[in-house]
Amino acid sequence: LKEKHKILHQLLQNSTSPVDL
Amino acid sequence: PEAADLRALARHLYEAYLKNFPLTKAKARAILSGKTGDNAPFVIHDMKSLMEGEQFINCRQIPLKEHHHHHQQQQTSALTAGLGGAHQGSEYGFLGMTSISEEGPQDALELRFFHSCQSRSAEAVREITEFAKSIPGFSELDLNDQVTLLKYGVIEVLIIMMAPLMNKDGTLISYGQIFMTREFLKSLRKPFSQMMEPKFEFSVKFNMLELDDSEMALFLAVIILSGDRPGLLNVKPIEQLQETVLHSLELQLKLNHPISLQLFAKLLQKMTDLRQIVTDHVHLIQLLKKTEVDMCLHPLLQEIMKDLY
Repeated sequence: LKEKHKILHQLLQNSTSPVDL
Repeated sequence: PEAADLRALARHLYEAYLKNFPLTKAKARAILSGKTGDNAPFVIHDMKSLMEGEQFINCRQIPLKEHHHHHQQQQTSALTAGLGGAHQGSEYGFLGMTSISEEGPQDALELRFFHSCQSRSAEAVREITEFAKSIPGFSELDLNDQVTLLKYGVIEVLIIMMAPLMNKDGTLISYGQIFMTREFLKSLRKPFSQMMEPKFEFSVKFNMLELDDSEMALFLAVIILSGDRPGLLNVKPIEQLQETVLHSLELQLKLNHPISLQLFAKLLQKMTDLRQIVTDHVHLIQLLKKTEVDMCLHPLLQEIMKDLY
């Protein structure tokens, strides 16, 4: 599931650092 | 759990809510009821005022964004932003959209507007994710289950968060700087015209429950912690977390609304309506994807909506 949801996964893993959406 | 613990949990979630969602219900209702004095929102009610609205936003935002490289894209997205509250001058990437005021066929306008809404929604998903991570115990759940809870929860949360921005006549967008009328949204070409109407119908009824921001925070956490999402690996700890938040919400409602005896039950019933709205919304987006040649769905939203319902 994590592999199919890379961005969500990234948002969950990264703390408050801005993610380039 | 002790009442004191439940109240501490309510306070904690309220603080996380304020931290992640700056356009609170209190602020939105003040704007909608005209209590903000000179700062009345700009009203968009037709194509002409839509163009003017963009100018209005550009004028206001340039001083805030002098340092930024992506002026035009930011402003376009600021114009349509605000569904659910947003950081002023948010720094996150957008779809490379062109400005709404650029010349182009009318048909493209709805698509551009729609793309701006998508960018704002993607940013809101990030805010919701941060809020979810602040729920005690959430980050300790199986990572696959965290993904599942967000995948199924975020659109429901987005729709709940629109409610405070809406009244029967329209909705605040762009961090509360703009009020877009319901009639204007209904006048867009199909199927865009059908997108917001069910949310207005839901919001008008939901707003009658008169929740405050602290109760909204607890309700959002309850939605996120739904143990019946498809594909969850370990339901038990999720249900335990949700139960504690539900106790806290029930207590908060009793304290804040002593004469609304069935409020807790009425609120829980809204979760059923919400699932139907999300299902219809996702089907509408899937229809758009098929029928609109120029339609591109934001990668994060695509990820969420794929195999959803």
